[in-house]
Amino acid sequence: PLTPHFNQETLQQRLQALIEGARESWTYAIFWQSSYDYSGASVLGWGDGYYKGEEDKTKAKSKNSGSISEQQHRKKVLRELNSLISGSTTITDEQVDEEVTDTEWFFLVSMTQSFVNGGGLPGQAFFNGSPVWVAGSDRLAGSPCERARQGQVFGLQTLVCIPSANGVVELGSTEMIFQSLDLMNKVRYLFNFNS
Amino acid sequence: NGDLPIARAKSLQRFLERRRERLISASSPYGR
Repeated sequence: PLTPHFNQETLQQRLQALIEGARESWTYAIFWQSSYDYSGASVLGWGDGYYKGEEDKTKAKSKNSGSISEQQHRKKVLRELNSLISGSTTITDEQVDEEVTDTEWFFLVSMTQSFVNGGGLPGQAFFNGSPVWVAGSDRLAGSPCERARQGQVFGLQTLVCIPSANGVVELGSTEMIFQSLDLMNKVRYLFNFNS
Repeated sequence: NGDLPIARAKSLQRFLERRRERLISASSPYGR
């Protein structure tokens, strides 16, 4: 059972429940948490994320893995992150030798991002208090928001931001997914906890 | 906000652990 209060641990459960329980095939879910920076400006920063991956793994591998040098760079970063997290420099298993897909990379890079004063797709959704649903490569590529354009470059076809009480739930998919009231209701139910 | 780096570290740890599980499962003859 999920408590109505904001909690870092249940946040992960909520994101997982949202994605694993959905009829649509979402690649990842991120919760952007609202706070204020030193100047008092509203900022959305990384709260938590759940990466599920693509349904068709072969497609993800063959199409979405970048150039050889890009792969080498991604693997190097992943190796360093592994060392940082595990505290060990002797990571020998196939984990880091396996190709890092575009959506995995997009998800990882997202951890370093934040959106100030209504900027970006998540900021826009939070500022206006209404969901933003962008479906289709062309629409993502033509979006004024850099995050949407970046998502398209990394193979996303659908990017959605739904505001909640103290943040924004973002979902991305490599599939074309049209607006779903059911999903928005689920987000409202799972993420409108008291702060 | 001092909590955000901790949130990122936890998310990163989960992501790496799940990735390892996915790859082990994919390489196993009994995997998916």
